[in-house]
Amino acid sequence: ALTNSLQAVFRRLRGQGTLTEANIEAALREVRTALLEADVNFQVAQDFIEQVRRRCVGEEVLRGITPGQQVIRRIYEQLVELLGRARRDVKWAGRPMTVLLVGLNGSGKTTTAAKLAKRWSAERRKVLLVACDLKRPAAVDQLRRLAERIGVDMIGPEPGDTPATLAARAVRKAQRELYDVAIYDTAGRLDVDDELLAELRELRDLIRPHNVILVLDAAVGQSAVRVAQRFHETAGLTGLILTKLDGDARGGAALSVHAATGCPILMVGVGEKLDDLEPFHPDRMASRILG
Amino acid sequence: QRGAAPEERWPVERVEEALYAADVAPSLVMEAIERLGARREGGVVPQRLAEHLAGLLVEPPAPGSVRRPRVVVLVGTNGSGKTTTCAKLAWRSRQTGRRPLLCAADTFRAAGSDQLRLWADRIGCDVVTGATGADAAAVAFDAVTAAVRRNADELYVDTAGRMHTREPLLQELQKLIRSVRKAREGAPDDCWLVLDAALGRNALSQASAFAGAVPLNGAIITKLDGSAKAGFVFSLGRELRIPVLYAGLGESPEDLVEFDRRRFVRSLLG
Ligand SMILES: Nc1nc2c(ncn2[C@@H]2O[C@H](COP(=O)(O)OP(=O)(O)OP(=O)(O)O)[C@@H](O)[C@H]2O)c(=O)[nH]1
Ligand SMILES: Nc1nc2c(ncn2[C@@H]2O[C@H](COP(=O)(O)OP(=O)(O)OP(=O)(O)O)[C@@H](O)[C@H]2O)c(=O)[nH]1
Ligand SMILES: [Mg+2]
Ligand SMILES: [Mg+2]
Repeated sequence: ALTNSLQAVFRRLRGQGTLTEANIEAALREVRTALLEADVNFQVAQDFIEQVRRRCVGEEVLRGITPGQQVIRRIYEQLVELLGRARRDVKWAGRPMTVLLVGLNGSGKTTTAAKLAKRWSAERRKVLLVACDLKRPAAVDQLRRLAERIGVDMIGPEPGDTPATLAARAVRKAQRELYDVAIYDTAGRLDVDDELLAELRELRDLIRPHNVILVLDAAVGQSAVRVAQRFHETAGLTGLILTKLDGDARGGAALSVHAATGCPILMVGVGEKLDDLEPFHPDRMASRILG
Repeated sequence: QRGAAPEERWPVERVEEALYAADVAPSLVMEAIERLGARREGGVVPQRLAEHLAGLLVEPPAPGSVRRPRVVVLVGTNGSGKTTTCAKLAWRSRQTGRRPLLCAADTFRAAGSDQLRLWADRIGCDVVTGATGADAAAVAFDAVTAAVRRNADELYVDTAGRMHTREPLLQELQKLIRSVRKAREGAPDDCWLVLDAALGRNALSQASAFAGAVPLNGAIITKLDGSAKAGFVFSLGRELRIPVLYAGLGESPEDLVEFDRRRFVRSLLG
């Protein structure tokens, strides 16, 4: 863990009055390794280290702590600051407020759609779930069962529907029947699938959502940046929900995605049950990433 | 041994960038650079790097005589691709004229068994299911019994996704394995871990936890048709001696290939 292994490295820096390029170089290399171990993107880690270096070099070491401890403190502070700026709530606009969930295969979109529906329906909002994944076997069924479980309305495909024709029908229904929220679940797709990305863009143009949310598995590694960039270019991301944070993934993808695209971080998924959705806590995430 | 022309060498920075970007463990990256004398020799010959990396991967054991029905249990974390991979394995079996049976032992997740049932229809093979909330171990037991009775060639058991950090869920899996063993001695013949190619360092934690709970003897990497390079496989080989058997390259039944160490490394290095 960063804090443990770094304490050892930094102990060697004891007894120096000022942080210099030289005396923190080895330490910063260790930090870079720790960030990589936490799945922070290679380039994002380099940039982050550079910012820490610029901030630290020339600093007087505060009384009562070692130079190493000071660097660690700066790293933690900088990370909390960065993630803190990333924290945002869902944009509550329009009626119905419209959410489009997008992401890679298996990231947790369908489950997250139901979690959001449950949360907002408990706030006395009239929610419509739209099952726009017409591709995966039993995907519509999956969302229907979840909708029934939480007592929320759901609209699925009619014979001959494409995701676009279903979405168009849902837009009309949501307006006509005065829903407060409409949540669109979409099929998983790869960032390298140009055809499916084009379909996604078409869906976005049709639905005109207030929120386009990337649902991303917290255990994703170095490809997180590229994935987020492609989805952002395609559909204009307004937020990120990181799922499966109940595992032991360090979650560096959160930092990577925000640093690379500016995408705000909205919430985190912490389990398979429909209540397992929590607000995003920057300080907890910083501690988790730094281990 | 340099020939007539000096071999092209990749500088250390390029090696680091290529391997880190591919999710190769930092310790293995540094070890590769060290072992190949990169700093001393001003770089690494890509061919030698490829050989070094391929050498970290464990070859699957020789087929040997397999029992009939061959009972295979697929395990892994949520959304990794287990259900789809079960369908692909059954499809592959059908292609060679064999008779597979499927078991939908995911009795937990909404539409978990419906998903596999639909695949079974498309592929043209039978599937043993249970009611939602039914005991997964009991469904697996019934499936093994059915596979024996019907003289199936293989039985592929799909299990519910689970977080490897949840001890009670690993125990549930152990109960399923015991139940399968009761239905037929020596079963399961195989227990394979399904891992998403986009995973970072957590892949090793997942593999280690599952290997500690069940008799894991192979891994399948799914979604390798994406931009992620699954560099964690080197850690699977080096740390856990787990061979990668197949790679998933898409969402259709035919999108499964036998894992080829050399081709994988070549494509990773680009
Ligand atoms: N442990 C855990 N499991 C989760 C979480 N979110 C979703 N899941 C599980 O992850 C698996 C995949 O979830 P889905 O909702 O089907 O994912 P998806 O993105 O809709 O998948 P595709 O539609 O195939 O792309 C399911 O087993 C879910 O129960 C989470 O926060 N924690
Ligand atoms: N592109 C691509 N998608 C895949 C591959 N394998 C599976 N998928 C997709 O990944 C998503 C999840 O697959 P599932 O088979 O439902 O995963 P699972 O592990 O059974 O999920 P849970 O049972 O919820 O834990 C689906 O959208 C699949 O179509 C693959 O090799 N390539
Ligand atoms: Mg889905
Ligand atoms: Mg499944």
